[in-house]
Amino acid sequence: FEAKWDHASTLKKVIDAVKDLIGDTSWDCTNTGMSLQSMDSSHVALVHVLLKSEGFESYRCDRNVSMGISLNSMAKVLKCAGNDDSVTLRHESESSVVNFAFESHKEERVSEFELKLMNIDTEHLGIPETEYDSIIKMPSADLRRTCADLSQFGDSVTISCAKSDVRFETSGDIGTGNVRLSARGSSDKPETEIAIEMINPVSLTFALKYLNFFTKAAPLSDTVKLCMSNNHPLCVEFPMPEVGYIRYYLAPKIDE
Amino acid sequence: SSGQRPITAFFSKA
Repeated sequence: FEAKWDHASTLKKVIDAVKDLIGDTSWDCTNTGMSLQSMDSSHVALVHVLLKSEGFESYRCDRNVSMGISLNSMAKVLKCAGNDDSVTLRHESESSVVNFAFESHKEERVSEFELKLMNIDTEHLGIPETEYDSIIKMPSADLRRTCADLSQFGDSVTISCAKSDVRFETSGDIGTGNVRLSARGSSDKPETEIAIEMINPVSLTFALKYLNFFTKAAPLSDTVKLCMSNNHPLCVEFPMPEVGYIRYYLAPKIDE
Repeated sequence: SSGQRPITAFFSKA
């Protein structure tokens, strides 16, 4: 297995976006790309990352391999790469290590690191194809700010989607808060658009703690998609055009 | 109060 990115920045951001939610995980490498699927330790959220082979500068995977890696260790290794350095990952069959090579574009500095692989029992979950009742596309910075703001007031947020707006509400010991975002088009700046596709109205409650973990992916993507159906996990997707995506799934809370 | 369900209540083991 050998994969090379032109710039380390994307991989750094991907690892930063998931490492605090899932500690150790397996990267599944096939000839179509690298992916990971992992639950957080409390089994409430699920992360699915796909990095397509087309998104790499060069990519070769002769035999499918599952590489168990501590993401915190991977983040440590990637700290040694400059944002504009190229990154090459290498793993040989049956080897218990993965190699990282960073090269500056002027080629005057090359650094190499070897990370020990771990034995990780992964159980992949089947994510069913879902026709969502409401899909909201919005700037990822808006979602990050909304979740951060509401976290000051409560632990949970109720997201309600109507035809032309989406409402985020919370309440806690010191009071309540809500943020309403209205659909807005923007032909010249599509990344600032708020688009709401509503087939059925939806209202779901989620733990803000997890949404705040998810929005760590905001530096990867200007836009985010919230896909919701009543009584179904929320899907928060950060698309990376040409490269792949990070999708986070979160189980809703129920009234008791 | 509201209860948190696990994600495994919705997605089955593949």
